[in-house]
Amino acid sequence: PDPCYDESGAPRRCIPEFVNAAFGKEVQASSTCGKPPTRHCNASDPRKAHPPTYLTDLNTASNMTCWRSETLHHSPQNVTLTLSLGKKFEVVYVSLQFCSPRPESTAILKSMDYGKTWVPYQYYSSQCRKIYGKPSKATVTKQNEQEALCTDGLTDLYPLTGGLIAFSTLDGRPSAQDFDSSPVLQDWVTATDIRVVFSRPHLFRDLGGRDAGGEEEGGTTSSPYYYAVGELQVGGRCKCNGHAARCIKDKEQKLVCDCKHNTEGPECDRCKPFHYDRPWQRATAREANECLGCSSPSPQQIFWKLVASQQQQPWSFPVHSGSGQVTAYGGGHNTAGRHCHYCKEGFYRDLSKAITDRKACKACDCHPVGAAGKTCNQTTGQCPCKDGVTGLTCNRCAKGYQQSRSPVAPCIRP
Amino acid sequence: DVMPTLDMALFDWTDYEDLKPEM
Repeated sequence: PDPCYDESGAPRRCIPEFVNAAFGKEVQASSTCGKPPTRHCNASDPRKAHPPTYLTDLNTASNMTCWRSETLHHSPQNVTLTLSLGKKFEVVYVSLQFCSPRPESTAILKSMDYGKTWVPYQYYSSQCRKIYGKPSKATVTKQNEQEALCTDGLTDLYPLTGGLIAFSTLDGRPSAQDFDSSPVLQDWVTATDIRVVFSRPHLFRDLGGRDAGGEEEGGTTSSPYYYAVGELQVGGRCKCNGHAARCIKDKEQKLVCDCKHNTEGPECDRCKPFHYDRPWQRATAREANECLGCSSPSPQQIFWKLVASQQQQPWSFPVHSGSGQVTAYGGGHNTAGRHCHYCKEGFYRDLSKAITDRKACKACDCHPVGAAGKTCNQTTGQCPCKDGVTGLTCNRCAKGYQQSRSPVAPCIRP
Repeated sequence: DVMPTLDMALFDWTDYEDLKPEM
């Protein structure tokens, strides 16, 4: 069964499964060891290489492969990891498992436009104010829930290896309880790219019990250090706005949503042509908000159910009144109106058929000579006849008249 | 009694060329 529709065929919200969006994807590292080779790292020797591919490969508890930066001699010196997710995802968490000691200061950033612009996502530092200009314990309110926070947690030197940094995007955000109706948080969790910036290491002389004072006093350190990470995970779902249950690769091998509910676009973020009967909307748990079009049977069925329940004539029934501008009519089956509930000009309603029937609207077919116009009565189908002409399409001379040679007055009294 | 339908071939379009429908 298609998760985007219920047992009766009615549309319902559907979402792709939760995945590690980073898995198998390429990570750009600003620094990687092994070029030139050193005693512990050789990019040309698979047994001693620590490439960025190790960040997103399959890791097991017994076999952790680690990316490793060059050995750095000056601090602070930024090392950056950049991961492109290939399309918009709704990110639930970003986590890093370290093979080296955790950095003393780390920034996580995100892009929503494939790396053109970046916004901070989360900061970690034991000196939030000094390094990132942020307080370490900010109160999260509805006014600032879409801003990056800084925490002094997860910055401890210990454990020296295997330490974690894990950022949960909705944790502590007040509107997370009502995510469906919070465009701010829907935007907040959306990302096409994730960047991690290791800004500052713990100084190894900390191990000897000395304070990391050298840098704090304004100088730089010459203690060598490096960053090493075993796994970069981005937990989340392919963003499809509730209109697809999976993402697939298109002809160009780009990841796109497998859109349902008459939507289209990489994130099912617009209605298909002729399905703009009401504005596009994200699906919610309560309402699928499928795109409606005159050629689509499902809104018609809904419409008739409503008509029946209200015992009203379809043309007087205000379905979704005031739901926004009509940008296009469906045009399907020669119907018109926001809800395809009457026949378009040049057609009339065949009352023997339901409006849902594709033959519900018949062409007026007014006679090119006998009729005074092309538009017939919407209900009866009667064309406007010239004097002395009769018939539904005005194709015959009335009793007492006979056909003339003049196309202007086709029927005259003898 | 149903009257015959209009016979398009009987019309003279000499003075009404611009009104002539495509047939």
